[in-house]
This record gives sequence, C-alpha cells and structure tokens, in this order.
Amino acid sequence: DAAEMVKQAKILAMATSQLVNGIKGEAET
Amino acid sequence: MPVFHTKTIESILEPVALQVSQLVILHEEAEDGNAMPDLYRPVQAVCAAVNNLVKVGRETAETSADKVLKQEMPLALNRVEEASGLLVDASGLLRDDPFSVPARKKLIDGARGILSGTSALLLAFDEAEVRKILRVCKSVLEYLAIAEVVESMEDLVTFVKNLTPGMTTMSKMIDQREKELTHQVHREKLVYSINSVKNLTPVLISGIKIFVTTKQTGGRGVGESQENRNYVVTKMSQEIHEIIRVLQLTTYDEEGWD
Repeated sequence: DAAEMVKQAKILAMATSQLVNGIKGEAET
Repeated sequence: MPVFHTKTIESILEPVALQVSQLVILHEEAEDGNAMPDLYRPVQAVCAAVNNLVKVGRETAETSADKVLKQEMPLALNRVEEASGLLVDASGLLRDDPFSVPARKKLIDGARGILSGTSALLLAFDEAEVRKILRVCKSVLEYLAIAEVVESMEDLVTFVKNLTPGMTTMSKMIDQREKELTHQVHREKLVYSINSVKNLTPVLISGIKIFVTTKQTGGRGVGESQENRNYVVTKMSQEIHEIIRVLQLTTYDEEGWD
C-alpha cells in the first residue's frame, strides 16, 4: 500500500545517502 | 537543485539528491581520486532496500485498478533495479582495484539511477493518487448538471442526498492534497476554489428551491430564478474545472514560492 511504499522508498533513500556519504568521505580526503 | 512537488516526495528525495549532486561535483573535480573504501556493506544495504521497494512496488501495481500506474510502475522499478546492479558491479570492481575509474563511474551512475528511478516510482504513484481525486471531481461535476432537471421538492431532496457524499469526499481529498503540495500558488488556488465550491453549495440548493417554488406556484420570475440557478451551477463547475487543472500541475514556479 501507499504507506508501505513510502516507507520502503525512505529506507532506500537513507541507504543510498549512507553509501554516497561513504564515497564522498573518501573523495573529500 | 531538484524540486519535488509534494512534501512526501521532497522529504524522501531531497537530502539524497543533494548528496548525489555533491558527489558528482567532487568526482568531476578530482577525476584521479584516492583509493575507494570497501563499499560491499553499504551497497548490500542499498540492494536489500531496492529488493523490498521492488516487492512492494510490484504488489502495488498488481493490485491497482489504475492502468497507467500498472504500465509506469514496472518501468520505474526496472530503473531502480538496473541502478542497483551498477552499484554491485562497482563494489566488485573496487574490491579488485580501489582506484578503478570504471567503478567510480558505475558508482555515480548507480547512485543517480537509484535517485531518478525512485523519483519516477514515487511520481507514478503520486499521479495515480491525483487521478483518484480527479475521478471524484469529475463525478461531482457530472452530478451538478442534474441541478437543471430538478423540478420538484422531492427531486431536490434526492439531488442534495446524492450530491452530498461526492462533495464531502472531494472537499476532504482537496484539503489533504493542498497540505501535501510544496507549491504555494497551487495550494492557494486549490484552497480558493474548494472554498468557493463549499460556499456556493447552499446558494445552489437555495436557488433550486426558489426555482421549484416559483415554477410550481406559476408565479413570475421563473426565468430569472432559472438563470440564477444556472449561474451558480456554472460558477461551481468553473471552480471544479480549475481544481482539476491545478491538481495536474507539477511545474515549479519560483516566483510563487513562499
């Protein structure tokens, strides 16, 4: 349903943010 | 900076969109870069999240009666899955060579793909939600036209009885939608139009009542009361058409942003 899809999209966005932060952290050093 | 037209989509995607755009800039500035860390775990976390989203998305598309959603949802889900595949490839390449340039490119393309695919998915779903509201608006619009064939008090009672549920549902849906929009001008237009419709409803009922009474008593002013009733129906219809138009707008108008 709508709430579940929004929840899963949020989890994916958070996981992607963490990944990007990991890559960025390395790129910034 | 990307702009999302609903608060839900904005809250989900805006932070990651900002990070991805910063990542792109960083990598454009430092093409050669440093050694990349082992990204196996964060990539696996993304893949697990993609799998869950795809599962829920497919279920949503399968159970939906909306044909457009059924077509668009799988396309968006494929984009997200393909992007997740790029991240897995990149993670594998980086394990062998932490300086791998193709791996960096795949990482960026993968992160961008996750963002654009999730955006397409949420937009497809949001558009389907808007279509639900549009259907209710159109049914109210069609029913309003019946006002012109009400010729007795009994008809009027039936008319009000049948009009009320649709009008209540439409008002609730527009109130919720208005709160969800990020575009201030669109919000204001929706509030203005739905309030006009709400305020005109008792005026319409009163207008029909005057027309019915005037006609039944054979008194003067039948034409005038008919014109008055038709004017209110037209005005209400125009406002509902405006609601339908604004609901379908997604363009960001910077000047209108509060």
